[in-house]
Formats: sequence, C-alpha cells, structure tokens
Amino acid sequence: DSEDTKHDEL
Amino acid sequence: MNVFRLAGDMTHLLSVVVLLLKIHTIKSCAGISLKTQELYAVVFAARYLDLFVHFVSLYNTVMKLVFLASSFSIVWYMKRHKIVRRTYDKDHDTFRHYVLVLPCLLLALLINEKFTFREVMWAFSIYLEAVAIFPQLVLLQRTRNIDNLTGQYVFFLGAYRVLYILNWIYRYFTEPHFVHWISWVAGIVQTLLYADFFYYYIMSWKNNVKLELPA
Repeated sequence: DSEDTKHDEL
Repeated sequence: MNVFRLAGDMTHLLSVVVLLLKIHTIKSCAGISLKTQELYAVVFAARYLDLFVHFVSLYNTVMKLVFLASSFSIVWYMKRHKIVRRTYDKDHDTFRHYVLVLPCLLLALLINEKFTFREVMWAFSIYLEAVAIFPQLVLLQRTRNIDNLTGQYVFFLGAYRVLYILNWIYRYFTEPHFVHWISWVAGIVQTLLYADFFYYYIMSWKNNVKLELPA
C-alpha cells in the first residue's frame, strides 16, 4: 500500500 | 527499484564515504559543518523508526543502518576525536539548530499524512532533511579555501537529491498509487537549495580553478 512505497525509500 | 533510485542511493552513499575518508584518513573536518551533521543524525533517527516495525528488504535495512551509523560516528569524530575536533571551524559554523528544528517540528505536527507518532516523525525528518544543508552552505560561503573533498561531498549530496526527483517522476508514471506530496515538495525545495552551489561548482570545474562561493 501507500505506506510501504513511502518507507521503502531512504 | 529503478535506475534513478539506485543511482541516488549510491551518490548519497558516496557522499558519506567521501566525508568519512576526509575525517578518517586525513583526520580533518575543516570546512564541514557540525550543525549540518547533527541535523542529519536527527533526520535519520526520526525517519528510520520504521526499522523496528517494517521489514522492506535486506538492502533497505542495511542502507538505513549504514546512514544511521555513519551520521552518528561523523558527529562523534567532530566532537570527540582528539585530532579531528581540532580541525573543526567552530567560529564560522554559527548557525543555530533550533531555527531549523522548531519550524520543521511545527510543520510536521500540522502537515502529515496521518497524525500518529511515526508519521509525524517521518514528516519532520523530510522537512528537516530539506533544510539541513543550510549551515553547511553558510559555512562554505565563509570558507576561503574549500578543499576538493568538501566540494565533492556537497556535490554528491546534491546529486542524490536530483536523482531522487527523477526517481519520483519515474515512479509516478509506473506505480499507480505513488503520490507523496510531502516528500515531493520538500524534495524540490531541498534540491533548489543546491542550485547556487552547483553553478559555482561546475564553473570552477570547467575553468579549472579552485571552488569559491561569493559571500
């Protein structure tokens, strides 16, 4: 979901 | 992961390697702003709280740990190492932390994706990262002789931001749910802060003269 795409970045 | 994102992460890593090289082998942190380094340590500590909650990938976890460990060790070197700390240009590194930290914290409390502790801290870290380079740029302006490693350090940091924007553009067109206004707006602001530096860096490289920023 949206949260994951955000936290996969550094 | 797309090629822009990987290249962005690698230039970010390279900037840290260049800085550690300067500190570790030359035993000097001349021209490096401790204020900026402390702000980066805060940025990573606030953003990587998700290390305890999410597992994204081994790459992700390792990179987060590398950025956390390197930022805290750079601060340690500059404050505590008996040789390195003597090269710190304290008199010119006068920017106050709270001028940047407080507005970012306030903004994060007001503008976030969700009003939870982790999401507020995430937004705070994004805002703070956008402006954390400020004390470093101010110090560069006050430094007469900017050495090559310091110039390269800031250049790689700026390159990382440019590549992340290209990564977001790519992800926007390839991933249907990828919309994060907070990181995009803050990221663009952050990249613009480097524009001036880039101009003088490229000019000095083209004309083969020493880098110097006008006061």
